[in-house]
Amino acid sequence: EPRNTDAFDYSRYHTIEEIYNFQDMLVSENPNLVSKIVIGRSYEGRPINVLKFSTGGTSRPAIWLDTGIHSREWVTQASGTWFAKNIVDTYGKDQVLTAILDKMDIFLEIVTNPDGFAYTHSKNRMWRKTRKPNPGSSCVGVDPNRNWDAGFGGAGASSSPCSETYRGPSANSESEVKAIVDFVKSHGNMKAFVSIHAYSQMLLFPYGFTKSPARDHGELNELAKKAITNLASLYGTRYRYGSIINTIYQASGGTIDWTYDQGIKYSYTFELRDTGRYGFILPANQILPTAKETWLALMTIMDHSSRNSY
Amino acid sequence: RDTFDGHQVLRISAKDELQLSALRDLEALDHLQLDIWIGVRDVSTPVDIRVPAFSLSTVKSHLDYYEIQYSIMIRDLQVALDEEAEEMDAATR
Repeated sequence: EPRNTDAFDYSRYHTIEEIYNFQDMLVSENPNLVSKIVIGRSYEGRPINVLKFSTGGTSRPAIWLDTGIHSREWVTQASGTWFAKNIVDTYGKDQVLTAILDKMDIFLEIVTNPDGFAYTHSKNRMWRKTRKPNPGSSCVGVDPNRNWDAGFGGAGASSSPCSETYRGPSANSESEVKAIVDFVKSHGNMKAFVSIHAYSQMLLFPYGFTKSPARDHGELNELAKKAITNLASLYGTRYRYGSIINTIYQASGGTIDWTYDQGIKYSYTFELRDTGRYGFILPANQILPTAKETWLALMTIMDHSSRNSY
Repeated sequence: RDTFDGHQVLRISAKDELQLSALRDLEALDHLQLDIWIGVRDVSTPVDIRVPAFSLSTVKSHLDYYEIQYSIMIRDLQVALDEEAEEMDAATR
């Protein structure tokens, strides 16, 4: 096992235990910048860890990043790990990141669906949902990106427990979702929320459950355009952007529809690159290019959030 | 451990509303146990579906019947996953 985060191999995929160890090492190496918060437990009892990057202060405005809510999209958890290390490595060196962190906190949840992620390593590499049993059904799990209290139960989510887009019995029925809901509500000063998925290269913003445009549609659209332009500057990876419903399809109960309706204006969701091979089954040599290009877009969103307080 | 021997991922391109409708019908057939990686959107967006080995002939017949173009994105998913596992093992070693 690596003895410190410099020795951690960011160009490879890692198990959940290795990622948990990585988080603990990062905290112990950077006690004045990084702390770990356990915001809840998964259905199978795993800790739901969030790394907090903070230079001090109380009740600071904050940015939320999460990776891996759909467990099989391994490049997201791997990218999240790289993001964490990059933040500590570049704080104090990169002017933009330093300015952001001097004003705001960053919360990063690297393994958003711990049970699902562990299951992809042990039993079924294609697993996507949570691992909570569904009473009355032999099918397990809920799509945690259809389980939020935003148009819950509407079109664009399934009522069948056997479906990959099963919404669950009620909004927030999944502890992995409820933990974030409770944390975001209790924090009360989240200004940006970016949920990171992987497949087909898109940067999306609300809404997914309704065709009504978001109040801030124009600004979100412009910022998305700027973000994907910066992303493409590294390797030329082309992204589409727009509201979820207009760019992909109708999806109810989605993460960022809920966060936006909570008043978090800069709510986005990424679908990372699938260039390099097939869909989200990316070979490990795609991890670093994916993480590095995505970071440029994230910085664009975070910088804008920091400069445009509301 | 679940294996995916013989599972293929098909990239399907519909050219009109009739073909899109046929693909939606296909998606709704639960007994085929299809795993939709990219669902049906519009003619400009491909549809990616993981098809278990036992459903392959049914799915391909359906596509041929409606003259829907497709290509095989992953010929045998388990081969790709085995390569991934080997990479991880090598890194661990």
